[in-house]
Amino acid sequence: GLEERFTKVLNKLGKKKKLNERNISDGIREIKLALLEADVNYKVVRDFVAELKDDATGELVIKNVNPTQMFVKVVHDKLVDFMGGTNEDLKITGKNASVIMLVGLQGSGKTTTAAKLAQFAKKKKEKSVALVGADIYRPAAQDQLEVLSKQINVPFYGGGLKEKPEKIVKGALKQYRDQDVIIIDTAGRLQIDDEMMKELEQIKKQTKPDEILFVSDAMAGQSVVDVVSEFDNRLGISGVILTKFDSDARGGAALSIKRVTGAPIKFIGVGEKIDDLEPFHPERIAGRILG
Amino acid sequence: SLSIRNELDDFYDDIEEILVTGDVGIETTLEILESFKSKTEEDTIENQENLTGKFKQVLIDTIPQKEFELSDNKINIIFVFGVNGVGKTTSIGKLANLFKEQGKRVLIAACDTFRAAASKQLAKWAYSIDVQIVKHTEGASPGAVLYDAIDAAIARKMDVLIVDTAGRFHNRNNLMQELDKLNKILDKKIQDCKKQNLIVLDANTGHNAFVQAKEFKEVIPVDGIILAKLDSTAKGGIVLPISHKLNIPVFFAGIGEKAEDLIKFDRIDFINMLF
Ligand SMILES: Nc1nc2c(ncn2[C@@H]2O[C@H](COP(=O)(O)OP(=O)(O)OP(=O)(O)O)[C@@H](O)[C@H]2O)c(=O)[nH]1
Ligand SMILES: Nc1nc2c(ncn2[C@@H]2O[C@H](COP(=O)(O)OP(=O)(O)OP(=O)(O)O)[C@@H](O)[C@H]2O)c(=O)[nH]1
Ligand SMILES: [Mg+2]
Ligand SMILES: [Mg+2]
Repeated sequence: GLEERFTKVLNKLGKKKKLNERNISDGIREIKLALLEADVNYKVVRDFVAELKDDATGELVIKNVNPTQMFVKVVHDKLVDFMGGTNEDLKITGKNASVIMLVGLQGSGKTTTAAKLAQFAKKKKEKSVALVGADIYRPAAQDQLEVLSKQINVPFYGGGLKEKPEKIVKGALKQYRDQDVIIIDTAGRLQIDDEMMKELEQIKKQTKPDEILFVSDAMAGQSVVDVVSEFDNRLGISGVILTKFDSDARGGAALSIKRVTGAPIKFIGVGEKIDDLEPFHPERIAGRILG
Repeated sequence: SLSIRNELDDFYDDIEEILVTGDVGIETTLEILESFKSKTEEDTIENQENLTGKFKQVLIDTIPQKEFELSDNKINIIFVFGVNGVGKTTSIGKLANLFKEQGKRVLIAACDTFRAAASKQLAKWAYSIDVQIVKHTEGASPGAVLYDAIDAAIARKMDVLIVDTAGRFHNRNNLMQELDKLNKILDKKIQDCKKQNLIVLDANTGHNAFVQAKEFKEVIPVDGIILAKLDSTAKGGIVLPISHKLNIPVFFAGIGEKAEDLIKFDRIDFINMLF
């Protein structure tokens, strides 16, 4: 992990127990490498490292008895701070019906996460929930969400592929206006697909969501910054869910997304089952990104 | 001279940014730069355009260009796997469509019996491109579907059998063992065939795509890659470390969600797109 790498760097510089400008810059280089290997975006790493240099060359680090541990702590704390301090909850307003809309690239885990969120709202928050399948493109997308809805005994509204998504969500909001929460699953799409992004704008206009959650998987690479910026510019992202955190992906996308949108990361997906959803805790993810 | 040195530094900084933001990975980027610098005479540095061209050629030469081929006189087995959501099922639909257009008799096996509506998704693909499919009900054992599909492929004298599997991460030991078991069934049950194991990778994935290729390869042979979602803004640069360190060829790229959105991977176009 990062601690071992720092130890190697500082040991290379001989028996000096104290840090100075020169060996801090070697430590900074190790951080840059570690963050890039963790898939944090190149420009986000540059910014992070520049801020870190200012912090680290302050009195605090130089005077400390165990410079390696102190340096790792400075980096770790800065990372946690970058990723938004504490965990933020799901916005369920208490007046019917709170609408949550899930958006993102193809295959990121939206449909599975929609069901997980419904389960979370039902079991942990004791709310009534309805699931809406607004993906009319992917073969058997509606079937997929319907099967999951049945598993957790939550009503499903799908429009049977005969209606456009804008009409589907309109019908769903009418039929389930007495539920506490309505969760809308949308089709995966590229942020550069103007027609499909317009469709999301239409769905937003139609449903006035309380939450628009961007769903990305934890293994996303450098381009996630371009993706989430565009979704944010066009729709306004109120929160983020990162899926597939049960993989061994380092998850640097978490830092990139948070830096670029400022939106809180609310949950992480940690498996394929409906209960595999956890609230996001920055300290744990910071440790994982640093390796 | 100092000005050449400074221009060179700028050039290498630009290259580093291009490669890293293209998901080549910092480790491989630094290795490639190191090796290029050591082979490039500083006093014979030509203008930046020529240097970029030279650099691109080095990258192109790193990538194996291998043609995907079907056998004309034995049954072809294509075993498809990869982590969750990368595009396996969709890529199989595209492949089946491609081979059908080439006049082959194609059968698809729906061996993802785990995920909600997975078999139904593949069945809808089969129906839309008019290709035969073997599937069971959800919760059936993937091995059982595979046995049935193999029998059907032989009995119906199919040219190609394509096997879809459930998404799985390489750090899930029990799921990797299941994959190994399915691979062994194929190896044991069909003696005279041409079998190709293809991993599907998502072009949006960062460094983990390399780990996926490496770890899957430690469990079963990986003969080639389908790089899906190359129509996104991601560059799929992970192909470089995979080529360099694992030597697995990329056979196809997915460039969209429809049946025709599959192209032969071309390393020259790929490197040009990276820049
Ligand atoms: N291991 C793991 N798999 C997940 C997780 N979340 C989703 N998946 C799997 O990822 C795959 C894709 O999930 P979907 O819910 O179909 O993704 P999607 O975003 O709805 O896909 P599109 O609708 O095609 O854009 C499925 O195999 C899911 O079971 C997670 O947290 N961990
Ligand atoms: N834009 C684009 N989307 C793709 C491509 N290939 C697949 N997709 C989409 O990615 C999503 C996931 O595709 P699937 O074929 O279900 O992926 P999978 O690997 O079978 O997923 P699991 O079985 O759940 O692990 C779907 O929405 C596909 O339409 C591609 O080349 N380009
Ligand atoms: Mg979906
Ligand atoms: Mg599939």
